[in-house]
Amino acid sequence: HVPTSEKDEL
Amino acid sequence: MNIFRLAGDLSHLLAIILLLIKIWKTRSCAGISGKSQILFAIVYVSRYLDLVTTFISVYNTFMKLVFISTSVATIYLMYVKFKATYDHNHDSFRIEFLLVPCFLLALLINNAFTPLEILWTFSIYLEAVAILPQLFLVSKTGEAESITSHYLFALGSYRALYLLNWIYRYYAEGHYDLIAIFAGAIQTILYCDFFYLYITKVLKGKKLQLPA
Repeated sequence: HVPTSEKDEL
Repeated sequence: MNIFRLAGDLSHLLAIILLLIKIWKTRSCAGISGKSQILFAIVYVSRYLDLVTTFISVYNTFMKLVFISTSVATIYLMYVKFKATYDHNHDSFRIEFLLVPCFLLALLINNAFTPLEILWTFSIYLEAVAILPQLFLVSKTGEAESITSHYLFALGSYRALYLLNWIYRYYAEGHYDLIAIFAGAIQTILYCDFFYLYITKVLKGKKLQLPA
């Protein structure tokens, strides 16, 4: 999964 | 960043601008659900808490700040400045029926059991259904001003474009987030009935009016 720190989407 | 993602973000931004223009120009928030606007503000604040923990890009930070500040501004216009025009009686959707289940679901189904991640997940679930009070208001009054229809169309298109973005990213980068995809699909489906009315009526110059 993608950790919050890597979420680039809005 | 791909074309679908950029188009989605711009569509989202356009929706917010259209809403602010509608309220400012007509000096009225009639036909707009304050409940949906409160839910959207909760969505942005709970999702963008990472503003203070992580820097991703200038674009990312800028857009997050725009979404948070414009949603707060919208609430101010509705509940303070143009309070007298707020359609209080028709805006009777009970938001706790959305807030509580979304929060419980976020506690159960998330990518990691940490406060920021749970709030992010909660915001994704809540955003999917946050438009329901607005759609409920339109169905109660049976009509919507054309600028309100344009607002709803832009807002609905944003997540539909994100779906294309996720399909693109899956094939191009192998990236996917099932929570976002699932909630985004629900969100888009909720707008389908409205999209149909928008295309068959508003685009042909007619007012959005529901069949009696």
